[in-house]
Amino acid sequence: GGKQSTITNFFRRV
Amino acid sequence: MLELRLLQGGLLKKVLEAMRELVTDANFDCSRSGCSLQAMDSSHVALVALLLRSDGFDHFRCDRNRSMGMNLNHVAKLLRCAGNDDIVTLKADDDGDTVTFMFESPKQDKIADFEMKLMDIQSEHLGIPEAEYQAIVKMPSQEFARICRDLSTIGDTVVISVTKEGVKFSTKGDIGSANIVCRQNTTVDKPEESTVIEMKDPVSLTFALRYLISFTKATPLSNTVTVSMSSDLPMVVEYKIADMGYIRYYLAPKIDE
Repeated sequence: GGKQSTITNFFRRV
Repeated sequence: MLELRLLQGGLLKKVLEAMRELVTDANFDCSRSGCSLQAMDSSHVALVALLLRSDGFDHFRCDRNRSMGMNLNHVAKLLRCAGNDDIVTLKADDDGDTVTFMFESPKQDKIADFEMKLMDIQSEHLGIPEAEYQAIVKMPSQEFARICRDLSTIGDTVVISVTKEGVKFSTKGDIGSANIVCRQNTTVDKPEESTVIEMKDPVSLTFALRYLISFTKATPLSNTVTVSMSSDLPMVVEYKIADMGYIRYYLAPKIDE
């Protein structure tokens, strides 16, 4: 099923 | 002083039920423009973003920006003490460490107030970029919930593919496999029952089904749901909250190793 990515792989902390 | 009054208290109950499975503790950020919340689940795979605009409230006063940390399960439990038709008012002093929920029966013959301690929650705020999505599917929210539930009887992950033929949900598991295809359908009498597919490019992504099932706890908030996907972004599952705002769920995809 592939490797689970996370939200922080895509969105940066502000 | 913070004072938010909502004639439809039942709406707030639905909002809490839609978030509490995914997120335990979160900050409610209140300003003159409204109330918002952004939080990730403990594994950082999903993010929930809530917006309730001030003009959607029957009374909204927020003298100073406030970030109020709450345990969502505690708030949900507390709101279960309110009737669906009760008027709900939230009150907090500018420097206090509590929030008061007041429930008034529609006939105003019963008034209850519950005071809850606020929590200090260190949460990181993420910048969510504006994006043009490759595919946007709008469909009945109950249909989407049904598809997620049905596929979970077979597998743990779902591949969602949008082509000009329609949107396909596929899963595989130990006992077999399943595919559900929904075609664009705008000929039905009621717009909330239609399925509308806007596609710039075909897109196919894989997601863990259990998060999608958590998102469908928002089904009572809206007749329709919008699913937006691009190959290099988390998917967005949005439920509009009538006249007030939205609850959006972002879900990170599974990627090939």
